Amino acid sequence: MKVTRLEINGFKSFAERTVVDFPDGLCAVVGPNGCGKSNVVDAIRWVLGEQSAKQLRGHAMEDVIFNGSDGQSPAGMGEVSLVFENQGDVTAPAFADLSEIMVTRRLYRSGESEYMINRVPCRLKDIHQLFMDTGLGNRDYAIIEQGRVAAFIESKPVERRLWVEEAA
Amino acid sequence: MKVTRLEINGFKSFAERTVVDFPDGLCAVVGPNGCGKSNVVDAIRWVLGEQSAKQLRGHAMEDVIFNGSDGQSPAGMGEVSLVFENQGDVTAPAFADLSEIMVTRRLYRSGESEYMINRVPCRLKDIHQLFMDTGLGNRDYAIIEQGRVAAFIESKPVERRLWVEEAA
Amino acid sequence: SRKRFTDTLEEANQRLAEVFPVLFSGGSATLTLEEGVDPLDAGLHIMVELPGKKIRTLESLSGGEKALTAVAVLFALFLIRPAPFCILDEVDAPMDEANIGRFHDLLSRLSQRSQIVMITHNRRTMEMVQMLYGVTMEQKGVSKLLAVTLQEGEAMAA
Amino acid sequence: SRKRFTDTLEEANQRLAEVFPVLFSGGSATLTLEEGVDPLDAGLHIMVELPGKKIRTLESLSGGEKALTAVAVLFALFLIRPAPFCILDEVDAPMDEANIGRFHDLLSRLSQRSQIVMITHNRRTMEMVQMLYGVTMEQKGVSKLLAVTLQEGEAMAA
Ligand SMILES: Nc1ncnc2c1ncn2[C@@H]1O[C@H](COP(=O)(O)OP(=O)(O)OP(=O)(O)O)[C@@H](O)[C@H]1O
Ligand SMILES: Nc1ncnc2c1ncn2[C@@H]1O[C@H](COP(=O)(O)OP(=O)(O)OP(=O)(O)O)[C@@H](O)[C@H]1O
Ligand SMILES: [Mg+2]
Ligand SMILES: [Mg+2]
Repeated sequence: MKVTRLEINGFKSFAERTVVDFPDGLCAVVGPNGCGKSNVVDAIRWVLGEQSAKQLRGHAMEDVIFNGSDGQSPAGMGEVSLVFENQGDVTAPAFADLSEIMVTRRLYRSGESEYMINRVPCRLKDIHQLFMDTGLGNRDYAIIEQGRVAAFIESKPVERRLWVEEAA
Repeated sequence: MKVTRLEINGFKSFAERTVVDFPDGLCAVVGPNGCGKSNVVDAIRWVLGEQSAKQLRGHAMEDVIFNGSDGQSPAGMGEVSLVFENQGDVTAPAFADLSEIMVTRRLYRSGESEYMINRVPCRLKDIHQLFMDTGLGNRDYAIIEQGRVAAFIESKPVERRLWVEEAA
Repeated sequence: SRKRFTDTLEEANQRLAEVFPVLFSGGSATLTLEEGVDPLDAGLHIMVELPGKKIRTLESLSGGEKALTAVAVLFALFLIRPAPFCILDEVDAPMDEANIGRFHDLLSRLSQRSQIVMITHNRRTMEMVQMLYGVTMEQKGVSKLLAVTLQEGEAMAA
Repeated sequence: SRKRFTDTLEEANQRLAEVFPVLFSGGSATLTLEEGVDPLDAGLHIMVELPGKKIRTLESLSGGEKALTAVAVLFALFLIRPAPFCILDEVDAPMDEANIGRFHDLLSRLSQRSQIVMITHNRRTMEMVQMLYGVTMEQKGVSKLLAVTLQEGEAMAA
């Protein structure tokens, strides 16, 4: 799988639609403390299917929707899309022939959730299958979140073995 | 109290006698990872009277004595001295009139310990009294060791109150 | 005793009111006790108001904001009974460029009353101190310390 | 299952044997299980041999050595089943100048197989990537992201 871009809209501090194009090799995201860099990481984690609000640094899943600022009222929904090139590894017949695939996750303030592939509503298990096919089955080490290095250092030997189990 | 210098000899990675002159204002200690910077901090903590080996990142107090390297055999003793100007706040009659005061702590591999003021053996309680007089009675916040900021952030609300109690 | 603890808390909050706005260019932070519990058992919360934003707990801040707030609290606790010197081991590590400048402003003020020693890898910190010591381990396992110039220090931190 | 765990551990150690010497310019690290306990309950220790020094546990290393060793282990675990991309949030924060160079060498190798995104405050990291995004919050509380040049990025990280 080769990721081509990420689109964030109404997710955390990204009140307005934001597009991030992924280059082939290495890219970096910079900015002062508190400006929203880790929120981009949370957006990727969320569109991959994260179900735990705590892993997204919130109390409830609703916390990921833009909750307003001085000049702007809260958003009614949060949405993140991940677009990638199909490099021939997609098995589901509906998408196997498409050159580009977009996965979208949406959450409304009502609590209603939507998942889409190429803007067509689908089930969460279709998203999971798609990611399994394209090598993102084991997401645990694809994202090294802020503070994980420190947490690993502080972890006790019996906690550390869990880290190895998750990599299996 | 105004610190004028620190002398380290046979303490941790400082196999040979090392002198650090303290300027009036701000000074910085730099160097690559693992070269011995935090060992200087441990030396200051130790000469101030630290009794816990764990606080000095060791298992036993003997761990602070230089334990050898490729080219050098372990030291038989470790010693740290702190020299400061007497700014009129020393109460003990024996030292009240001296312009400069040196506090020395020594540990032999046998486990024997020595404390000295101006190279004259004294008791640990004399050292404590001296430091109480000169404003170092509460050492807990004088040394912010590596990792304390991270530990404070991770601490739970009930642990955090202990930090306030210690500052009292 | 209960009174001693609440007095210390009050004093810490006064110091925090002085220190926090310097580090954050405004805003405020307060140490507050958990409600409805005996002050001697209550958990301690840190409520933070960053310039232009609503009040939040420490836990809900970004990584760098948490670190800078923690530094503000540790300095406030130090200032209750300031020792003649203060040793800071890599406290500037999580700070970005803007914060480091304000952190240095605070240090300059504190250094008028206390001698300050910073262990650091940061070039801007090296640039603002009066004296610089470099530590090396050319002979594996044996540390050497010596006074260095800014250029030598920058090369050594490498 | 017991076999699956010990197989994963073996694989992790093989990856670690490749990754660790790049970050430390030599030496090695091994994940070892606590002796005398069922592998499914045993604690996991990290034994580290830095160039020219005796074998020690992770806990006895210096602050920066611990951080770099942890990064080596996390990469080793990633490489067991490498995902097509890897997102690293401020992983370079505790590294000194010498380590950052070797860390970048490792990233260059990994980026041939996986797309890598680094969140960073570090100028050298900004200098070595193909693309740079700057995030700002000019309107308080609203983030804006845009592609930036190296100079713009360096100014923004401030
Ligand atoms: N649902 C939300 N709505 C609006 N703003 C939010 C929401 N969730 C988080 N934020 C804001 O996002 C900001 C934190 O962003 P983030 O953690 O990405 O910062 P960062 O750039 O990673 O900072 P650092 O460099 O300190 O790690 C905070 O100001 C927080 O208030
Ligand atoms: N008793 C001892 N005898 C000899 N060497 C010791 C002793 N105790 C610790 N050391 C050595 O001191 C070194 C660590 O020093 P220190 O923690 O001061 O590093 P540092 O400069 O602070 O590094 P960092 O920048 O990573 O924090 C280790 O190599 C360790 O082996
Ligand atoms: Mg962050
Ligand atoms: Mg250190």
